Amino acid sequence: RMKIIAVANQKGGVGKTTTSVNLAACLAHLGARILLIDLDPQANATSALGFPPLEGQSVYGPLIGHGTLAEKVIPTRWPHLWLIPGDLELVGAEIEVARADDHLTRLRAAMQPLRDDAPFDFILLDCPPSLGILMTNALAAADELLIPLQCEYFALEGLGKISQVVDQIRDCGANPQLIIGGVLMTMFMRNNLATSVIGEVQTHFGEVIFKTVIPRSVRLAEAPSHGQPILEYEPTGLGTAAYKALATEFLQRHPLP
Amino acid sequence: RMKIIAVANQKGGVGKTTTSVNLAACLAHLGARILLIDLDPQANATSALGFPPLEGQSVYGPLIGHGTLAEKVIPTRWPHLWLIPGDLELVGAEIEVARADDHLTRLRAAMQPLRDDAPFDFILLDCPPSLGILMTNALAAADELLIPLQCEYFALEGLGKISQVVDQIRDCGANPQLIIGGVLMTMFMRNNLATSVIGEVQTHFGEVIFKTVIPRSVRLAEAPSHGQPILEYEPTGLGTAAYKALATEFLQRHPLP
Ligand SMILES: Nc1ncnc2c1ncn2[C@@H]1O[C@H](COP(=O)(O)OP(=O)(O)OP(=O)(O)O)[C@@H](O)[C@H]1O
Ligand SMILES: Nc1ncnc2c1ncn2[C@@H]1O[C@H](COP(=O)(O)OP(=O)(O)OP(=O)(O)O)[C@@H](O)[C@H]1O
Ligand SMILES: [Mg+2]
Ligand SMILES: [Mg+2]
Repeated sequence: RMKIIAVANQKGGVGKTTTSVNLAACLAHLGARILLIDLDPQANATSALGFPPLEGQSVYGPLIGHGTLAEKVIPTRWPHLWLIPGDLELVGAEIEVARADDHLTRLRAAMQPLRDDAPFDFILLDCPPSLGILMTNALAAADELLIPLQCEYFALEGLGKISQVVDQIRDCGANPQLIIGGVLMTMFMRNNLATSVIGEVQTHFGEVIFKTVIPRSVRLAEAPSHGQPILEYEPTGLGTAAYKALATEFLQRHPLP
Repeated sequence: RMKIIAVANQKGGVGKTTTSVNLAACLAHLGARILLIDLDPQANATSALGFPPLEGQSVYGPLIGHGTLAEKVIPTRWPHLWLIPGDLELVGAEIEVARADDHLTRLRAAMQPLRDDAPFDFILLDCPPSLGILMTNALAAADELLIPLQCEYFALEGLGKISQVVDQIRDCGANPQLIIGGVLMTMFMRNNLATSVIGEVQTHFGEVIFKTVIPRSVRLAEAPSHGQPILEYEPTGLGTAAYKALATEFLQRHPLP
């Protein structure tokens, strides 16, 4: 059964895109069929895989009722890894969809044919840093939420807010089944701040936290400028080891058929 | 004459809030009368100054026509530093304002009484990481834009997008006078990636770039958890020295009367 995972955190710069791209690539490398959807107008996931902006190929059309998601899917040069690119036009979706009555469930409705067809094992949604329409649509469409979390104070403060939003999405009926499936500590550097943040997160989220912790590594920040996932840019480095370990732990939680 | 500065960059986690709070505090310390407006639903600038969430005190009301900005201004415990706090209610503003015809210039109109009255030397707007309504309203209301920029690839890619948005705000007549007043390099650690990004930025922005570069320092990330600006949390450290230098350079560009 296909699973849809929203990689989201309204706090900016916590590693959402880096996690979406590298988890997708590592899962595909293990044989899982993956669709990565770039929901961010910044289109960072798109350029991290080496694609230029491709106007008209984003979810913008399907969100406002023009065309289907399936038509927007493009292959990448890595086996089992497919992409719906992001684009600046998604900014317009925030305004156009806001004016509609069903502004929460537009993406969920557009996803239904993909759910029925299930050509993928997992769909990952890379969300923009916001609490706006694109993010709430992703939460309404997803089975679960994966929260990348920087080991810093503002990120910790944001966890309460995202939990509030998840409760609202569940309680209003847009997506009663939505769960927080995982919390991933990112850009970890051993210092007092990080250690105290991790301690705090563990008391609130316990088992949900991935055992894999992603270390801070400049190679992870360099890889996107070459349009490569980390397992191709630095196959033997810390970043690749961490994201491969995350993919393995992820498949333990969601075994492939 | 009062100047309104939007501290903005749609890329998440680049140091917008850290810069807004610490530049505001250092300018106030030098005697300038400062209003800091937290336009982010995350309300990070608000908590960085030690305030809890204060529902109903944000710009949300004035944006939808209820009350004035002046009523939302609260004093802080630092002389010359005033605040309009952020709040989760601002998420609603994105949706409500999107539905109005004048959705670009609501904040600019609400600012007019403050411009006429000019009780402050500078108003700093801490923007959320997005290209949505709150950010565009800030650009339409501001005299100039200060862009904090992390020395990394995605941040560099985003510069082109923010320049595009500035051109659109100017060309559509919402704010023909808007300029990019400064680009600030943040979280600087000497490595190849940072050096190549700075080189790239210099060819596009030249003189606009502040000579002051903010180094990466864990004290800057710790200070908000104590509700203190860096010049109070670590008065003799690197972070304080950098933001004091930035405040001095800022006043060279905008001399006080
Ligand atoms: N583990 C890591 N080590 C070092 N740098 C990292 C790591 N993870 C991400 N980065 C870098 O940190 C910055 C922020 O990461 P990224 O863009 O993935 O976050 P994001 O949450 O997607 O940001 P946004 O909120 O703008 O969408 C990027 O420049 C990225 O290259
Ligand atoms: N110079 C610095 N050295 C070390 N850490 C820093 C520095 N500047 C900011 N930080 C930390 O990096 C993180 C991102 O900074 P900040 O929240 O100010 O960015 P932002 O652009 O306001 O983020 P958002 O896009 O979510 O609004 C925060 O945890 C902050 O404490
Ligand atoms: Mg991202
Ligand atoms: Mg911020």
